Amino acid sequence: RQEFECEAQGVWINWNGRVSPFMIFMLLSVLFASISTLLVKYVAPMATGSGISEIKVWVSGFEYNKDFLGFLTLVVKSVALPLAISSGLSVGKEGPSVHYATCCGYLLTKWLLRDTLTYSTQYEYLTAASGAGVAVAFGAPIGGVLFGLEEIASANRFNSSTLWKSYYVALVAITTLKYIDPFRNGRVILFNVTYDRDWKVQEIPIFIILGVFGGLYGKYISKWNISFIHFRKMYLSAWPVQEVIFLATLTAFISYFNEFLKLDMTESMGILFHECVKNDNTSTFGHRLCQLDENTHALEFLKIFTSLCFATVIRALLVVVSYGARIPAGIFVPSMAVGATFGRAVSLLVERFISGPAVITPGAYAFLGAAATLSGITNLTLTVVVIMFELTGAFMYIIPVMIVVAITRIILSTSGISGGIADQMIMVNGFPYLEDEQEDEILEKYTAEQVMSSKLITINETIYLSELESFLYDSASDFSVHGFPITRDEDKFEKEKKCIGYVLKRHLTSKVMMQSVNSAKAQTTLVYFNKTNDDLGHRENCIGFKDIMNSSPITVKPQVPMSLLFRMFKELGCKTIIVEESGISRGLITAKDVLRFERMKYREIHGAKFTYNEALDRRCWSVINFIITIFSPNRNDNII
Amino acid sequence: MVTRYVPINQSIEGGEDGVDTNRFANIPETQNFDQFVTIDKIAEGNRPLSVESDRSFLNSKYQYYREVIWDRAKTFITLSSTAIVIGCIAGFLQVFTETLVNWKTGRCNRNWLLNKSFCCSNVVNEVSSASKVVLK
Repeated sequence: RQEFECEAQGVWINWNGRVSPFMIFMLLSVLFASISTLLVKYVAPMATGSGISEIKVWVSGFEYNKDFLGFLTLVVKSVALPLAISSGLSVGKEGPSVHYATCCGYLLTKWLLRDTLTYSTQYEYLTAASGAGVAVAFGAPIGGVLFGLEEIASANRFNSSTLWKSYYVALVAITTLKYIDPFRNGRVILFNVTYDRDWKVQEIPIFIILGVFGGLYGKYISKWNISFIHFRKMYLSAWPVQEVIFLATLTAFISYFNEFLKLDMTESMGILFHECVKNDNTSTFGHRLCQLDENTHALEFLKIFTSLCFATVIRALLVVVSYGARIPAGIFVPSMAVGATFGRAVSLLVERFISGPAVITPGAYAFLGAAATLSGITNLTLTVVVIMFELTGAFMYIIPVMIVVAITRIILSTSGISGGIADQMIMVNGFPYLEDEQEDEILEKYTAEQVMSSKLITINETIYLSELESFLYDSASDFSVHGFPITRDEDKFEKEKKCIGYVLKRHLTSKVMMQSVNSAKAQTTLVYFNKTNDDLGHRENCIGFKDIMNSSPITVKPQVPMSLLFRMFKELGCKTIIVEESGISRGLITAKDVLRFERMKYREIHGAKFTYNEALDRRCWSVINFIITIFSPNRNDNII
Repeated sequence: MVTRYVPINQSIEGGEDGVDTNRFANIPETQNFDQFVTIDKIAEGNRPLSVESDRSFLNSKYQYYREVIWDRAKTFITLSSTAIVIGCIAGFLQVFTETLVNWKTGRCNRNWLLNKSFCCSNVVNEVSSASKVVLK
């Protein structure tokens, strides 16, 4: 009502006329999308996409490019995201919110805790910040905390310190947002609904239908999106900016003529979730969705129903082609919007042909549809239920939401989907991630001896500094290893050596760089890892590197099954395991080796996890290419 | 006294130099492994990420107390500042997004910069008595 009055008083003026509103809508949509994609392409390439997959991998123990959480990425993500969302593209803000929030956590902890921060505490801060990102994106503090634990830190062991940090950061972030009051209505939750009509047991079959839709949505949309990402990598990678501009133009053109597509997704969900009438039958919501009753003409009913179905299908297809484009893009809110339009369309049918008017709460079906698709695309359960309640306050519908989410989860797990879109993107992008090993015992049949690397670069426990420097800096010896076993001096000419420790390359490099020894002296300066000064006869110029050597690396026998090794890497969090036989080093296995081996074997046995229809891709590309050649300025006319 | 040192052995067994990292097939599921560095949570989990070489010595009472207070409050301060920055960015994002979205369908008669929420909310009435510059 307030908005209507505002427009009636002329405080807010809508563009009027026949053509100019359309032109302004299209131009601004394309302009916003262009600025967003240009910022991402030329200023901070790491700001593209959602970012949740990389953050999951980072927190699980595989550190990504530092620019990914750098200041420039934070700024570009924070500016390009609103531009991408307001361009009308079917992208959401929760994934990018997780990314910019984690950037804040990374930068502030590096600055404030610079000399006491360790990796394990850094992971806690990053998990807490990522949860706060979801909290402020949805206005759902506890949902954000659960997201951080259920999604981001799923590979790590749960600890209450992380929970407390997540809780506190979400609390303060939401309070800050409340103080800023961005909606100017004193609320931070996106839409406040008051479903005061209880649900009935007879509605459970409908809830099951909504849950099935959510499961199928999650299965097929993620599958098609991954296929389109493959198509994009194969054919469109040379034109990321043009692709975004084309998508924005197409989306704006289609959306302009459909009310549920034209509105901002959160705004349209606010309408779809809204209850029509209160119990005392005073109509509180004047949207045409609530004007339908048994006397409505079939044509009018059909118009709204097809409009909702059209919005459902088109939005789903736009999600498939938009998620993964060169802009900051999330997929949660668009998925909720698809579920909301579908749920609302179902409620029209139920009210018209089954229950009659004033029996069910139509907005609740949109709310349940949104919960189903959100759970379908993320493969989350607890987090989704809590977020939906924090979004709307509809606590009366806790059981229907749980039914819907449970059905969605059952559909996903029975169709072999092992994770949400973020987990699948980890596999699609080829990121390392130690989560639960594959169901069937692929690794059971193999032993450490069959997988280990038996050609090692070892360093003996005493070595001249010059030798070490030339080895570390010499580009020719720049192997792709990040660590070296330390072997005993006594074994220097032996074929078989005893490993007495392990040193990481980056520690070695930083320690060598800290030595202010000139090159002449470096020839006679002896570096020792394990010996004591007495052993060295109290020489003058020798330097102890004992502090950077791991003197008790984890060792296993060659016969240890790979499944046990996998669990050791996952539970212990170590990076390298030395394979020893009666004290003699036989080889070395890293966490990445285990993952490479597992995924390679999985592919040999089960085939590729993601299959693509190359023929269809080629056909699509030939059509697109034909269109490009027709419209491209430098086409040679003899083709015509 | 120059003692011998052992040259770096290129491999335990005979054979060519280098490390056989390519003993696994290069499949799409592992194509970006090298962009990540594995963190050894055992060896590095509790080692400071970057040891400040120029740690300031506690040469005064004041500094000692400052250190004690910082040690106790640093977690709280870090979490609070992270949260406040995240909240502010989220607020900016929300307002900026809504402004851009609203520009596509109309404008605020009072001040074209405002989005619909700000334009129509009665808060602006109180503020509009302030000078135009402040409002802008």
